[in-house]
Amino acid sequence: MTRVIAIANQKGGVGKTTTAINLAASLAVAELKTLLVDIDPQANCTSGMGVARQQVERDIYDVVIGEQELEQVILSTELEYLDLVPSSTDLFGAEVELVGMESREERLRRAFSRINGTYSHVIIDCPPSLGILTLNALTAADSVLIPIQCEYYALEGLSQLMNTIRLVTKRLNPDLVIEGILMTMFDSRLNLSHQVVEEARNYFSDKVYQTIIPRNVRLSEAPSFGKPIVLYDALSTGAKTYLQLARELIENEQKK
Amino acid sequence: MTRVIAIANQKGGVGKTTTAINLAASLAVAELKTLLVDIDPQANCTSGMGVARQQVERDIYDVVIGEQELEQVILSTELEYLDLVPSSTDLFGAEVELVGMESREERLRRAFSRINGTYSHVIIDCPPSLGILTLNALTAADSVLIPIQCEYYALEGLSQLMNTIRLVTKRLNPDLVIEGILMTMFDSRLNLSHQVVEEARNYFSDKVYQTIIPRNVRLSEAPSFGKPIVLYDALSTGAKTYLQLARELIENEQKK
Ligand SMILES: Nc1ncnc2c1ncn2[C@@H]1O[C@H](COP(=O)(O)OP(=O)(O)OP(=O)(O)O)[C@@H](O)[C@H]1O
Ligand SMILES: Nc1ncnc2c1ncn2[C@@H]1O[C@H](COP(=O)(O)OP(=O)(O)OP(=O)(O)O)[C@@H](O)[C@H]1O
Ligand SMILES: [Mg+2]
Ligand SMILES: [Mg+2]
Repeated sequence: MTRVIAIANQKGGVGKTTTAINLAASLAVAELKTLLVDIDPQANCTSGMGVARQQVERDIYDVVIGEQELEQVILSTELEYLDLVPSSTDLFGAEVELVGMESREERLRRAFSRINGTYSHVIIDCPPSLGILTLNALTAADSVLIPIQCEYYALEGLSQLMNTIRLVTKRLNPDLVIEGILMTMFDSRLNLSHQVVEEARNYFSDKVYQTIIPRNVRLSEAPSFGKPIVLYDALSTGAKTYLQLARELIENEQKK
Repeated sequence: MTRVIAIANQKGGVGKTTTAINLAASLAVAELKTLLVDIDPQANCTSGMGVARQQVERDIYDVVIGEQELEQVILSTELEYLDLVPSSTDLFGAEVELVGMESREERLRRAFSRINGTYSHVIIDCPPSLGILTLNALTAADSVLIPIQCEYYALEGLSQLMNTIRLVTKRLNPDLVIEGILMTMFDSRLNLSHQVVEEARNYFSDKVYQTIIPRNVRLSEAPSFGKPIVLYDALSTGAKTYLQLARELIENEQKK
């Protein structure tokens, strides 16, 4: 049974792409066959995995508008148990193109039905918006993992994100649940960081992962080498905490 | 003659809101009558200025869909020369609502025509996307100021942003120019920071401001007190560099 997890938060720069890449890579290191799907037109997840724009002939855009099957755009990566579905800037046009199409929010879910069972986990990196692309990811997903940056604006947008998730469960995907809340870019020297973690725990209680991702410069360097942190610097705090997150995620699954 | 400047970059979390608030406040401190406009549904600029959601009855959403005139939604702030046009989460619906409306990208420009001459500067905070709201801002603007975070992904999205600006100048706003490129969250201890600044200077040459905004925790604390940095901690590096940016911007204007 494949578990599909969307990494979503409309606030920008909170660590969605960093979490998608490094959680997927950590699951792959644990030999769980994982598919990483980039549905952000910025394609940061694609380049963060070392895939250059020129290398990509077909991508998630072709799948969402219905011209390619998902299997035809899957790329293998340096990690044996990790595959990637790349994105491209073509996807910028999809938001407008999809508006007129029928069942426009379900196109990704339909594409995934062909690969059900091939992977243990599918991880979807979403853009910083609540538009049609994120709705496609939330409709295709079993659960949503919400990264929250340890900064003031981080908690502002959550009620809007919760509204959107509620709408999706009512109209498009009744089984969608919150996988977990991940605190990112935590700096133990700053009061602000501690305050935001406390507020998130008040708001979401035990949905907040024990694992907290610290601000760690190796995490921000890794994408410039096109590698997940576990390949760029396996001994860094960044690598250790994302491996810990993968372990916590699997333990939560086994408890259910 | 009012100068309208859009603060735009579809990459999330690069310092658009922080720059919009603190540049506008610095211009106001120099006694230049300034209007700060929040067109992001997240409304971070509104809350960063201390305006709570419950206080806002009418906002930019009502103006863009045509039910209110701009003057009716303008709020005064703690700074005598700074006014604010707030946003709200109603704006999340505007992207879809506007798709069907005629001259959907020109609604903000039309709204601004009523206030021409009242302000020396109008600063517009954009959402992290290239959708209809950002297109409205680019169509209403004389120029666009692009904040770039000193991180790897920062340079990835620039070619897409340039494409969008070119499209806007061709079809909607032939006079739109780049006001400048602002490097943000610079950390002098990190190689990555120096590399990104060098690459930005190669790409944009003298359009990159001499002023570089350092990573400064006081800047990330100020919004939790609802104040621009110049009121929260006027002696901080954050306050000094945004005042310097305002000075550099005015000097560039005088040279033209
Ligand atoms: N724990 C961390 N420590 C240090 N830097 C980090 C960390 N997590 C992410 N970053 C850096 O912060 C920036 C923002 O992270 P990222 O791009 O993953 O956020 P995002 O939510 O995907 O952004 P967007 O909203 O644009 O999609 C990136 O430059 C990334 O390298
Ligand atoms: N120079 C700085 N030093 C430290 N923190 C900063 C700096 N500039 C911005 N920040 C913090 O970084 C986070 C991102 O900044 P901000 O919200 O201004 O970016 P944005 O581009 O407006 O994001 P979005 O794409 O979501 O609109 C905020 O929490 C802000 O307080
Ligand atoms: Mg991202
Ligand atoms: Mg913002």
